[in-house]
Amino acid sequence: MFEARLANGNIFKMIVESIRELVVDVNIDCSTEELSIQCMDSAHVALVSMSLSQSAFDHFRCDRSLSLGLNLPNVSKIFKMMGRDDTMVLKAEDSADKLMLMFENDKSGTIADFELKLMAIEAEQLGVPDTAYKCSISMPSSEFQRIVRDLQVMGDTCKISCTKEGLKFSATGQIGTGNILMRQNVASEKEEDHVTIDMEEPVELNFALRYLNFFTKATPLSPTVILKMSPGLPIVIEYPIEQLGHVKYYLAPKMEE
Amino acid sequence: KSKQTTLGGFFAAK
Repeated sequence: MFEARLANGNIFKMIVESIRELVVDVNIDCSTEELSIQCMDSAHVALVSMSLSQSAFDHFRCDRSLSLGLNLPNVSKIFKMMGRDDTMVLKAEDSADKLMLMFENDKSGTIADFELKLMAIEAEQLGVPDTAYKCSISMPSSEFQRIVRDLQVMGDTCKISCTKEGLKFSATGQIGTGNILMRQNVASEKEEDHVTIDMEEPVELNFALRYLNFFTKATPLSPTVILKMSPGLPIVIEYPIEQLGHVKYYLAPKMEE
Repeated sequence: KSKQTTLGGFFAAK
C-alpha cells in the first residue's frame, strides 16, 4: 500500500507542470524515502531527475517500492481541478494498476477524487555519475528565465561561458548576436537576488535554447536556480524545492563540428 | 554550425 498526503498539493502540481512538456510517459518511483522520477526526453538530449522527500508529506506510507506509470499530460489535466490551497492525497495498492488522487479543500470541506489507470512504462534508466563540476552558479530563477526567453529571439543556440569576468550567455542568428553578462552579486540584501559564481576553471559550452526554455517551466518551484558546468559535459540545471527535494535537468551540449 | 549530442555519450545505461 502506498499512501501520501501533501498539505501543499500545489507543489506537486508545479512539479508536474515543470516536466510534462519534456517527458510525457514517466514512472514515478515510490520508496520509503522519496518520490522520484528519472526520465529522458524522446530525443535523449535532456534528462529530468526529480526527487520529493517523504519529509515533504504530512503522511507517507510506502510498504513496498512501487513504480507508477503515468501519462503526465493526463495528470496535468486532473491537477487543473485542484484548488490552490488543496491538500493532495495519492494512494495506490501494491498491485498498482491504478492511482487514486484526492484533493481536499479544508475551507469548503469538498473532496474531489480521481482514479488514473497506470501504464507499464519501460524506460531506460541512466547512471548519472556524481561529478565535481568546474563551475557552479546560483542565480535568481526569474533572471535565468528572462535571459533564455530574450536570447531565443537571437538564435536557437546559447553559448554559456563562465570566466573570471562573470557568466556570459550569447546567441547568434540571422539578425545578429546577443550577449548577456552576469557578474557575481552578493551585495543586495535580498538573498534571492544574489548571483554567486564558483569557478574552478573557465568553461564554455553550447546548448539548444529550446531545451533551456523547457527547463524554465520549473521557475515557480524555486526563487533560485543552480547551473553546474564542466568542459565537454552536459550542464545540470537544478531547481531546489526548499529542503524537500529538487527538479534537475541535464542537457547534452552542442559540439562545434 | 554546432551539432547536438545525446546523453548516451555521457551517461551509461544502468
